[in-house]
Amino acid sequence: RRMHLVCPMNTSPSVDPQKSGHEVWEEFSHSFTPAVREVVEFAKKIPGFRDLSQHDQVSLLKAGTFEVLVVRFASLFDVTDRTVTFLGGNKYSVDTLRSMGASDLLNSMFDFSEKLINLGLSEEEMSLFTAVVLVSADRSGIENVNSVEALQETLIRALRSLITRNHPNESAIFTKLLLKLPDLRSLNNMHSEQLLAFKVH
Amino acid sequence: FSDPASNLGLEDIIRKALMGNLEERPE
Repeated sequence: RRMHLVCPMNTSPSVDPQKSGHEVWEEFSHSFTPAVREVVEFAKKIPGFRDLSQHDQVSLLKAGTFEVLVVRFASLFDVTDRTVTFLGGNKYSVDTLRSMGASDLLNSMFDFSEKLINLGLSEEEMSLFTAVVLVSADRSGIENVNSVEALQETLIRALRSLITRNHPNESAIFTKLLLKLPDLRSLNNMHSEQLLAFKVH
Repeated sequence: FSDPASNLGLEDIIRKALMGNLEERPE
């Protein structure tokens, strides 16, 4: 049976059956590494992030990179025509990806992307929200919880202030955004399970 | 599988991307 890698961070879901598991992984890694580097560059620009310990910077990035990528690449999921655009530029329908073995994670990603995009956030708002997603004091392995918590609170206050200023008649937007955080955790957990399945196979 | 980021090699990518910047930090 042909193997597929249905993650849009891949150039295409098709996998060369002649390649070994290691080669497939190497190729996939080449595809998603630039996106991960962009997340790190983004983190470096968050005021106060570089003041955290190196250990905590790495821990936050390890735990949150997937969630940041979900936010940044929400537009790859086209809710109207139910397609996903892979990094190679080609679009694949949900039905096609399902036939390739995509799981419920795909539907959950569509739901999340649709709700996030429907909030109609500006680039600045989306960027600040992404910083809030990354700087979460309850990630595992955080050494100095107080420092991360202080930065997290500063970022949340800045986000609330920005949203309130830009959307004076839509006070629910800030609440809706905060409610996206547990949704992202849930997607992160589902994704980790998928990775486990991938590794096992 | 408590640490998928390490298993994926993500930690290595993250450390390398952070490194240059961290080396420049005054202690």
